[in-house]
Amino acid sequence: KENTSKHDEL
Amino acid sequence: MNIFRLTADMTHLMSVIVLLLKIHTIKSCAGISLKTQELYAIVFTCRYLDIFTDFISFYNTIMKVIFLWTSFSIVWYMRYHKIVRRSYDKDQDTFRHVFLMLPCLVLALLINERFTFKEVMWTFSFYLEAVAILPQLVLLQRTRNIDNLTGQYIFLLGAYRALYILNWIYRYVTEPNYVHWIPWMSGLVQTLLYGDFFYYYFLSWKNNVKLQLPA
Repeated sequence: KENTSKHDEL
Repeated sequence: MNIFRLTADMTHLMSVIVLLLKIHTIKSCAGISLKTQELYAIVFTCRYLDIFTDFISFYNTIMKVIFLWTSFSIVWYMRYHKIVRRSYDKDQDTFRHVFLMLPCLVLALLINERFTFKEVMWTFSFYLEAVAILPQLVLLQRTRNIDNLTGQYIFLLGAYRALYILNWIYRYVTEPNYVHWIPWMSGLVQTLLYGDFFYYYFLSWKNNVKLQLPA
């Protein structure tokens, strides 16, 4: 599960 | 990753390449606002503080490096390159960044997802990017002749954010509990600020005339 706290967009 | 986001990132990359081509090949930055370029360098610096701590993917890291490197290169060219700097119109490019940065910083301190340094800086970068184009739009109003490359650069820069909005809609629909109001609202404001530019850009394309913004 990708931890949503990380911002995965540029 | 979805097609909207990939297209958006490529459009953003294209805008930076068009600008670098203009500056590097014809050694001119006429009509380009240094203030906007400096604000973008600040935006990427504040947004990519996690470049060494949070590894998302190779694509993500490579694109961050590209955006950081190109934005600082453009600022360097416009400030220090002996030929390019001559075409910079500092008398017209007078927008004070501090009037944009301070409100964005205060807002980021008040409205953020988590009150940590990195998160506030990330939030600040979204608020700042939303208004970073203002000095450039003001400069366009002042300088009558907008050359094609400058027009294309601004069009691509506006289009990338509009595509990101499609990406956010797509992710909201397809991913459970994907909600990020801060990028959404900032991205919406940013895209709306290009509204009248898009309108005049479309007219100039439809009527096949030079792009002119009303005074």
